[in-house]
Amino acid sequence: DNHVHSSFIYRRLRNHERKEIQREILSILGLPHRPRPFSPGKQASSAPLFMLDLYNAMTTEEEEAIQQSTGKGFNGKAHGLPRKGFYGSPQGYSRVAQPYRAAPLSSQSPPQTTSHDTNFLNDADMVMSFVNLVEKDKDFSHQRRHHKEFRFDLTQIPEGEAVTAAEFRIYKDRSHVRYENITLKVTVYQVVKEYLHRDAETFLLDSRKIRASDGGWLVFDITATSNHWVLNPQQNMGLQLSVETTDGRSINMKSAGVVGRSGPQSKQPFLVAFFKASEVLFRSVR
Amino acid sequence: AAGGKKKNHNRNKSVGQQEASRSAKGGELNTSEQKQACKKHELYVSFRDLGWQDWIIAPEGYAAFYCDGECSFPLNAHMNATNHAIVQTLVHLMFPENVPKPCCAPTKLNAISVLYFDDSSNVILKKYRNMVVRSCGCH
Repeated sequence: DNHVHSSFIYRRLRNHERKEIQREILSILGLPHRPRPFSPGKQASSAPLFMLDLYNAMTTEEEEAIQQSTGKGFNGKAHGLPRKGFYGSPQGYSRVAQPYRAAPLSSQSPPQTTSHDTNFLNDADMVMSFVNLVEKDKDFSHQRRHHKEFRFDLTQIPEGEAVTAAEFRIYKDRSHVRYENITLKVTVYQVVKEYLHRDAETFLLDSRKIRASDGGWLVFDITATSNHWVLNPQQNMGLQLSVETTDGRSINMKSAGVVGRSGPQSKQPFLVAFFKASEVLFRSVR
Repeated sequence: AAGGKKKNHNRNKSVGQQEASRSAKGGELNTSEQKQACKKHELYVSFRDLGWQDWIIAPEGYAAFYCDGECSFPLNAHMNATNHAIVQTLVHLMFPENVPKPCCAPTKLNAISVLYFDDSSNVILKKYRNMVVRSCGCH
C-alpha cells in the first residue's frame, strides 16, 4: 500500500471554512460564482444523460491510465470511482459506461456516445451541451417548406476555449403509417438572415437519408457553424430542420416523427460542442 | 561527523566513542523517521458536503490525497527524491541553520473530470489537471 491514513482527525467543516473551500474550488474550476441551474425537472433530459456517458468514458480512460502506472484503481480504490453522480435513481443518472456504437442512427434513448464522440473527446479539454431555447414548428401550404427551428445560446462559453467539433442531435420516431415504406431526407440549415414576411435565408449544413419506419438519434455535424456563432454571436440566428420525401415533397414534423418540446425528456434535441483551450488562463492572486 | 542540532555534552569522549554513540542514536532516529517519512496520506474532498448536489452531476467527491513526512538523511528509494534533494539533505546536516531539509510534496499529479450544470442549465464536462496526488517525493 503506498498511502497511509490521514494524520488529522476528521470533523465537519465550520461555516467560514466551508465558504473558504468553496471559494477556492470555484476558483480552480474557473467559475466566478456557484451556478444556480434552473428547470430542476429537466435534469433527466437527453443532454445531461449523454454528457454522463461521456463523463463515464473519460473517467474510465483516466482509471486505466492510473492502473497501468500504479497498479491500483483511481484515487486508491480497487476499481475506481463510482459511475454515478448524485442522481442515482432509476429516473436519474444511474448509468454504467456503455460500449461505443458507431451506428449512424442510434435507437438508444437517451443517446449513446459513438466512436466519433470518443475521438472528439480525446482531443477536447471541455465538452458542453446546450439547451434548445426556441422551438417553432412552421407549417405552410404545400408550396412552402415545413420546418422546425432551434436556437442555442453559445455566449456562456468560458474564455480561452475554441470549438473543435460540434453536433446537433435530434430524435426521430417511427414516421406516420402513410410514409411506411419510403425513404426520407432530413436536412439541417443554418439561418443566415431573417425576414418578417418571407422565409429566412438559409445555408445547408448537413442531411441524412433514413427509412421512414426507422427511429433513433440523428447526428448532424455543425462544427463550422458553431465556431462562427462563438466568434460572431450577433449572427447566431439558429438552425432549421426539414424533412422531405425523395421526390422533394415537404412533410410536417409530427408526421415525420421528429421529436420536439412536447416529446419525452430523454428524446429532446440538443447541441453538444467539444472545446480545446486556446490560451492559458491564470487564476487571480488572492 | 555532522553535529546536528543536539548539543554534544560529552566533550571529553573520544571521537570514536562520539561517533559510536551518534551512529547508535542515528540508527534509532532512522527507525523513528522512517515511520514518518515522506508519504502520501488520504484526503477526500466531498462536493456533497459542500452542498453542491444541485449543480455538480458527477463525481460526488474525489480523493485528493496530500503529502507529509520527513525528508531526512538518508533518503530512501521510496521517497522519490530528486538528485538535488539528496545533496540538499546532506548540506542540511552540515548547515541546518542555513539550508532547510528538502520538502515532502507531490511529484506527480492526476486530473479529474467534473460534470456540472451552469446557470443556463447547459451541461459542462471538463478535465481539471493536477487535482489528485499520484506520488509524493522529496525535492
